Amino acid sequence: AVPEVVIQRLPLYVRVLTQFSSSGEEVISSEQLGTRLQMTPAQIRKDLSYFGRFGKQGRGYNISILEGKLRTILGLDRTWNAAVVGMGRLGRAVVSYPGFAPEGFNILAAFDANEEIVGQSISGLKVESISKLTQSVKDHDIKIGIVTVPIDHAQEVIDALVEAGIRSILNYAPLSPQVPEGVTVRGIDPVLSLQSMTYYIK
Amino acid sequence: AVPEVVIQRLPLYVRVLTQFSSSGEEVISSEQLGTRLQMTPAQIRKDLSYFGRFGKQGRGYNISILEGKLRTILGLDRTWNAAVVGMGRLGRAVVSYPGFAPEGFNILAAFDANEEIVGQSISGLKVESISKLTQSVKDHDIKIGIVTVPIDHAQEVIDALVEAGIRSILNYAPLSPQVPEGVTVRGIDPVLSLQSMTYYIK
Ligand SMILES: NC(=O)c1ccc[n+]([C@@H]2O[C@H](COP(=O)([O-])OP(=O)(O)OC[C@H]3O[C@@H](n4cnc5c(N)ncnc54)[C@H](O)[C@@H]3O)[C@@H](O)[C@H]2O)c1
Ligand SMILES: NC(=O)c1ccc[n+]([C@@H]2O[C@H](COP(=O)([O-])OP(=O)(O)OC[C@H]3O[C@@H](n4cnc5c(N)ncnc54)[C@H](O)[C@@H]3O)[C@@H](O)[C@H]2O)c1
Repeated sequence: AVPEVVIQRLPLYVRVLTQFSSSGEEVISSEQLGTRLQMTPAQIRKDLSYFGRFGKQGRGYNISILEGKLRTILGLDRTWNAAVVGMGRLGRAVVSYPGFAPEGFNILAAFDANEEIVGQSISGLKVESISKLTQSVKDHDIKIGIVTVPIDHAQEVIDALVEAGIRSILNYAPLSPQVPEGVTVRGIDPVLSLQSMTYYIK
Repeated sequence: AVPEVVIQRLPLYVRVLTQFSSSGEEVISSEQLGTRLQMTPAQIRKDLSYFGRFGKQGRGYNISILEGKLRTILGLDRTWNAAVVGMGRLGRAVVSYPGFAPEGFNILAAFDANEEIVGQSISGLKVESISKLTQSVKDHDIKIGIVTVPIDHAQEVIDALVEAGIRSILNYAPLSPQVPEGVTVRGIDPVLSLQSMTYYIK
């Protein structure tokens, strides 16, 4: 099994390769990648070695070939349908963030528990009742759940997403949820990120 | 040197210990911590072993003692002053997020380059011109920079923060910045997080 830390680095390589190719470059070395990402060339070559032999010794990598292979490995060569649960302040900001769609992440459904919010149209999405989650996940072929509810409701919402068949969850609520084997959760938590930095400046 | 992945896990332990102690528990075992965090007890014990001997064999850890020690190790036993650069939509949401202050992160200054925004009062903060960054960082004893500017300006803003003496940066712009040795950067990037999950559901 490929270590999770390697899978988490690969999208950084894809982003840099996309930048280099849009500025017209055709070839890149592990040294150039290393300098750009502030990693050692050895670490980059080791990461890539989990997935095959890329590039020619002494000649570097063909950028579009490497980018294409990494996108295929990561499942980034297709679009993915997502749903947001919790249409308060943060949920509305998330559905209006323009960064998702250009990368193939389409937010197709939004849910809330508050009947005053259900039925509202927000960024072109009609908010549905959370009670309709399972059917809506099927109808929209939703594969990703984005959780923007208060901390006290996050675990129950994550349970509902898992029950509805979702295996990939982006969680903005500041808690570590419990999920069954086979479900991947990533947290977006600025406070936790700051708390992992003060060690170095204390 | 303690591996960065260990430092990134410690705030998760602190959060769980804080929860357990606020519900009246006094002792916790590595098995209970492991179950709660969905990690193996061995991994938890290994992480903690970098910092000393905690707990009694077969008796577990005293929660308040362990929490206190981890807070000290992480620098979470004090407050930290932060500044936000870029007072557009995201910057305004960040300064109004109530999660920072209870954890000791005080946003004391905000900066922008747009003279229409400079001088505005947002969440009790008077937005200053980015040209005043270095002096303001000194005056407010700012140790943390939070970057919420467009991608094309992120590197130059990070350079300015580093020049002003900041060594810890939370970056919301979707690029991997370049920083000198001794500066720590953490990214908040929901698209990147999603791109590290599709591997598992493709
Ligand atoms: N990670 C970050 O950067 C960040 C930033 C801001 C807020 N947050 C977190 O995001 C969450 C939401 O914050 P907010 O300011 O938008 O709160 P909010 O109160 O404005 O919105 C929460 C919404 O969730 C809905 N909700 C509650 N329980 C639900 C359920 N069981 N099913 C469906 N919907 C439900 C509510 O009706 C409400 O509309 C909180 O956990 C907060 O800590 C994180
Ligand atoms: N990570 C996330 O969850 C997330 C969500 C939304 C936006 N973003 C990112 O955050 C950034 C800001 O997005 P936004 O929607 O708030 O944009 P915005 O255009 O509303 O705000 C950007 C602000 O930065 C200011 N600015 C530009 N250059 C500056 C400089 N050199 N010094 C100081 N201030 C400067 C502008 O004047 C403006 O007020 C973008 O990079 C965007 O991709 C990230």
